[in-house]
Amino acid sequence: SQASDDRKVYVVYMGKPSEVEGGFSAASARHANMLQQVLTTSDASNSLVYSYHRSFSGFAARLNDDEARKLAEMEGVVSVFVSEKKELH
Amino acid sequence: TTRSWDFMGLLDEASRTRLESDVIVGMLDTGIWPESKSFTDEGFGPPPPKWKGKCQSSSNFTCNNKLIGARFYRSNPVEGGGDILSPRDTEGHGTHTSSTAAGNLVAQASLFGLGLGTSRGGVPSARVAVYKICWSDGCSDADILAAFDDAIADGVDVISISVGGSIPREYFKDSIAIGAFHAMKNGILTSNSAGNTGPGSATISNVSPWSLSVAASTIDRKFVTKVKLGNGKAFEGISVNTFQLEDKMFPLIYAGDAPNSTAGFNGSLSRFCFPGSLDMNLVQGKIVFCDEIGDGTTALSSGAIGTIMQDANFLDVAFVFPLPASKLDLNAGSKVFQYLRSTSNPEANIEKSTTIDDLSAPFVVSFSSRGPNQITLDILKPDLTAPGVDILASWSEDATVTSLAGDNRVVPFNIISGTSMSCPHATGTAAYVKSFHPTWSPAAIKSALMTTAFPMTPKLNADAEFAYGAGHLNPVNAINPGLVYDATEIDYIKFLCGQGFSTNNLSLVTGDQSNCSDVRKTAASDLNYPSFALSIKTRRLVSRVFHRTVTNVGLPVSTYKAIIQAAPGLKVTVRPATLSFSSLGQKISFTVRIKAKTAGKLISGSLTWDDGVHLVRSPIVTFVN
Repeated sequence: SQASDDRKVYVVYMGKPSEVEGGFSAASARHANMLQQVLTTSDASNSLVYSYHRSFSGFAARLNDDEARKLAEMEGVVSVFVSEKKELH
Repeated sequence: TTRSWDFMGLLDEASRTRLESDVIVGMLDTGIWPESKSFTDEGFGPPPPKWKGKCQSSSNFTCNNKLIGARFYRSNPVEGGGDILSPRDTEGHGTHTSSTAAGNLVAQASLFGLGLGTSRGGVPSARVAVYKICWSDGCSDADILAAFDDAIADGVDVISISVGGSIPREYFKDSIAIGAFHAMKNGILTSNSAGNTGPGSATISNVSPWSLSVAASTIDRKFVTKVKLGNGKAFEGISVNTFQLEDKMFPLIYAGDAPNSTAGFNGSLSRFCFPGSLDMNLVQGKIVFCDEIGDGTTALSSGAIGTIMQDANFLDVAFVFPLPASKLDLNAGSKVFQYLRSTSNPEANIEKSTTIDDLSAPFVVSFSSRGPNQITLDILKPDLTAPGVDILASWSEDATVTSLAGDNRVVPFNIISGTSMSCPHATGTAAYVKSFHPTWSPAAIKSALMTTAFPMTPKLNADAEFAYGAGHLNPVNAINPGLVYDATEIDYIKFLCGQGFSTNNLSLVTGDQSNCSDVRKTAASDLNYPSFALSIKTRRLVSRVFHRTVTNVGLPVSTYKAIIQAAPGLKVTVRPATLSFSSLGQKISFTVRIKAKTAGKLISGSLTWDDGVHLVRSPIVTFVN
């Protein structure tokens, strides 16, 4: 429960969609698979917030800092950062 | 808007309808009020065939042939705040920006008679697609990226996002920079607000070179609100006051004399009209004089019938308040205070606002964020400025004028300020250029906007290009720039290699085998950018050569001569100094050597290519960082 409370939404940016990106289901499954490799207590389907696949590749997921660090080290990941709030100007 | 497009000389041209109607403007914002007259679809045919988007319609939200798409993105659960899971705008901001960029012509638009005129966007015949990313608790990166992901794939032509973070981020750790990069890859220019954290130096946070960063400046219409005192004197304050008080005098009280002492406040706190600091028994039915600008809610909730505020800041922008209000500068404020202290029964009245011509316009407003760019010092930001002060445009009727407690005014048009308001002017202009030149790249369109901008003067903005970039948006000339500084994805990749990004990351971003060891790493100063910035660490003589290439989009056969302007301390040499073109699309490269010894903080200059028809102007800035 505590680990779950520590989770924040992170963005995992992976660049251009790959040639084999497929549709939403394929991308979502691939991203969930990546997530499952790092998640300690949560299920990937509960953690995944968005699968970006139409114009670029990546996903947003609820992670703790440790899980985010592990994802940042995975092949195919450009950057991982906390989804912060921007403001209207 | 009812004035800003006229102010820039862009008049309505009915013949533009067919070309503009193929252009789709993507608005990433708070959603939209679809019932606004700015978005009715009378005279519009079906969406262009390239459109792949959708309308997340529900029982009370529908799109039409003007508003062709609407989606919403919410990664966190909705927890109050008036948010509804719909593209419907409950805030007003997204409706305002959308109508500024691409709203229909609407006659007799005003805010209770203020700013009366025909409202319009930059491209009234273009289509609008909205992507709601902002809610009562802000705009999350995850939602922003989801919207970019869809907008790019949906087929929009230009993206507008009047949103930003508190500090600049590395390019691939910034949702807007990432989204704008992939938009650029797909031929879509992203227009982005500079931010409202000025006038301090280095306050701009949206700085990616593949997007357009827009500062905010004034137009020649200024809202003033007269304050009349019981002694017959009158002072002109700055506010948008829609209220008409009775034509009589009301008791005036100094907030410092009305502390809510039962709540622990004394006069030294209540004078600023802090929340809860005023004694209702003392201010009820009176006009309260406060020593600082606020949002007016303290006075309103305390039963005051109006408020007069004095403040040394925000003298160049008129805010709207939920009760009769006027803001005075300290000079006028001190006179009001003297009057308060000179009589036992002080009285005042606050008149409804009127407008005056502001002959000093345009200048960049104080709140507009300033350069230099802290991520890449040698890329000048902001890129240009556009109208962003006291802009009247459409509003959501699910919101009130100020969205503050006690404000019940529901209106179809509202007057607000921000780089949020300037950004859609640049968006609309980019869409306007795109309608003339559908094949131009985002960089070419951006170049057209920057090199045709009206030059501005440091007499009104001492921080010069750090306030206004290339100058003031000029929609009429932007469609015919003569030359453009074009750039494609590979140019930005070379730039990113030069910025130290790894080959591995860049090959992921591009999806190919981009390798920084295979391409010439481009120094920031050599990105084919329509402006020149040279940062210096010390105040010694520095020299640098900038490489540029221009593409002829003007007359097929033409000869351009370089005109250099340089302030003392700056020496600029262009080689060759004459460019001769024999065909459209022809590219010619040249170098610009800048030698500078910066005595002060910043030295300005410019390079203008002149063929007798076109003036292709780029600002040059040297500064000590």
